[in-house]
Formats: sequence, structure tokens, C-alpha cells
Amino acid sequence: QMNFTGDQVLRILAKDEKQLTLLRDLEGLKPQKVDFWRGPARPSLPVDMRVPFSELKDVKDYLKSHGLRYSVMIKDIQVLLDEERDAMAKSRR
Amino acid sequence: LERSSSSFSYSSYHTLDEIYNWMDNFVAEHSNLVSKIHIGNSFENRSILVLKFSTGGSNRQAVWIDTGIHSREWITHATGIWISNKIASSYAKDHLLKKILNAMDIFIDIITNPDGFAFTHSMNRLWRKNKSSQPGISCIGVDLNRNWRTGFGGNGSNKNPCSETYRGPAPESEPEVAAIVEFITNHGNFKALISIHSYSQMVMYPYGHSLEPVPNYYELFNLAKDAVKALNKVHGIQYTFGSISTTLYAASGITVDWAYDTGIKYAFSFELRDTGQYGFLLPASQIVPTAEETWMAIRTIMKHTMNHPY
Repeated sequence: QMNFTGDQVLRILAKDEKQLTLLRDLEGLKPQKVDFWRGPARPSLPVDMRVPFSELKDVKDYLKSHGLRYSVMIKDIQVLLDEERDAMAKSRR
Repeated sequence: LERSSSSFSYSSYHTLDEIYNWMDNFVAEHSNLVSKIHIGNSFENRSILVLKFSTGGSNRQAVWIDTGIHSREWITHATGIWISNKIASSYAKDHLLKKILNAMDIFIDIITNPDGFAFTHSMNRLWRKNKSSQPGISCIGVDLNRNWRTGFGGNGSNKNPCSETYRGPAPESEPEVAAIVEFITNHGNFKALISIHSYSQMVMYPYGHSLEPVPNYYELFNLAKDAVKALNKVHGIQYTFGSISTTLYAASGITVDWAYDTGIKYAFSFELRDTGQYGFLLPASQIVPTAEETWMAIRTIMKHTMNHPY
């Protein structure tokens, strides 16, 4: 199983189409790094993006430098996955 | 492995084998209503199995429901399993459901992307696509919800094989999609299709590949509104609704656009609940409430389909 320790999901609220484009550009800047769980759609909808731990600083700096407001929706994905796996094992027992 | 579906936990997540085993027990225990149909094989040669709920007749009007086309969205498979059990266990008591099943058949494809689903258990929990590969291309997998013929290759999909929304080399190039296309086309009498995804809390109808409204836009708008209202009554969860391209984003080569253009007037895509904390990694404790509310929306759509034959 791949390990996602330290990976985070950031919830970003883009103000306008320009900011949505900046988010779409991120997929090109960081190929196969950022994983959109909710892709850039329209300013009224949040964008949820999974960022590997190794890219977190770069990506957060990018968001800040472009005035993109974000919150941390999932602080450490691996914690959720471990809980899920434990729950499945318990249910099986 | 479980000996009967009654010991199966509908409020837990399960592996591919456990679900296939449940299917066999479930069909055996409800053989008067449920049968299992093998509609094809996946890229890695796993069976694609559909549950058919029928009270008889031949080639009746039918409703198609699929879950798990994006393999990491485990809440959708779990919802499909719960709904299957709900149909079988409440059929005799639920007067409306009995009317629906006396008029139509219901087909549920619970594991629409078996290779991807197996991979989420074995290697990568966050895998979304199928597992197909092409010579000379390093990245694996096609987004099965971008591989359908209608709108294929539009700007709501990606031609980069490494992208999560990679559309594939050609429409219906993926066996998981081709199997459904062949089955629905050969059956020829499907009247509604519901494709269940996660997450965003939306009930949407075509088109995704263009902003142009479909001919019966107004009927679909009102039906989606009724479905969302029925869903909200269960646990108070608010969904938005509308056409895919105006509610979410441009998406090309998607299931519901193909279904609509094939003549299935009542085609809907669900994006299940978003608690704002887990994305599609909903804890198992949310399986039953999510399935309960989703079922009421689906039941609303099926009732409308039954009452508006075409």
C-alpha cells in the first residue's frame, strides 16, 4: 500500500476566474503531484486539492503569493486511511 | 467468507472479494427477485457483474444505476450495496417500490471499475481511474467517466495519459465502458440512468460537454428539485442541482451525456455528501445515512420514470 503520511488536502476558495486559472496552472507546474479531489470549476465552489508532503511548502507559498485563500481540510491523509483500515478489520472480526 | 448476506455488515467498507461473495449470497437468498448478470470483463480480466431486480415479464422498461466508476469513491459502492439490500428487503412493504418493480426492472452495477477498486485495496487507496495500459505510455489508467462517445475529446477531459481525467485513446476504448454500452444498447429499453459519484452534494443532469440545455431541460430541472427535496428530508443534507456544465464544470465523454443521447431521457449524476472534512474518504459511520438519503432521491426519480412512460 502506498503511504500518504503528511499529505494534506487543501480547500481553496478562488475569488474569480483568474484565480481558478492559477489553480489549473498548478497541475501543469506540478505534474502528477497535485490531485484535485474537487477540480477548479467556478468561483462559487471550493477547490479541494491533495498535496504530497514533499510539495506542501512550495504549493502553500504559491497560493499565498497569488493571494489564494485556503484552509487545511485534511491534515494528514494517512491518519484517515489507517482509521479506515482499522474499522474494516474490526468489522471483519 | 460470510455464509449469508444477513451477517454482512452494510455499515462497513469491504474488499472486492467480500462484495462478490455477498452478491452470491444475496442473489441466492432473494432468487425470486434478484439475479446476477455478467456483462463483460475488465482490462485485467475481472468479471463485471450487474444485479438485476425483476418481478417478471420480458425486456421491461428498466432503470440503470452504477456506482464506483471512480474506484477511490468507496462510499458509492457501499451505497450501491445498501440500496440493493433495501430494494430486496422493503419490496414487499413499500407500496411505491412494488408498483415500480411491477412496471420496470432495476439493474445495479455496483463495481463498475473492478480493477481500480482492487488497486485501492492493494496498492493505492487514492486511485481513481481503471488500470489499462498502452505500449510506450508510462502512465496507467483512463478516467472511465471521460471515455464515453458523446462529447468525447472535448475540453472537459484531458489527452494527457498521466492526468486524472485522461479520456483514453478513443471513445469506448475501455472494456468497462464498452461492456455497459453493449448491454444497455442491446437491452434497448432503459428509461432512466443514475451514475453515482462522490463528492459535492449535487444531483445533475446532461449536458456536461456543452452549455446547451437538453430538450426536456425543464422536466429534468423539476425532477432533480424533487429528488433533492426527498433527499434533504431524511437527514437535512442540502444538495444543489442543475445541468453538469452549469452546476459543476465542463466534463466531456461522460456517462450521462451518452445515456441521454442514446435516448434515456432521465439521466442523472449524483455527487454524494461532502462533510467538508473527509472528501470521498467518508468514515464507515456515514455509509448508512448517506445511502438512506440517496435512496429517497433515487426512488423519486424512479417514480417519475414509471409515471411518465415514453
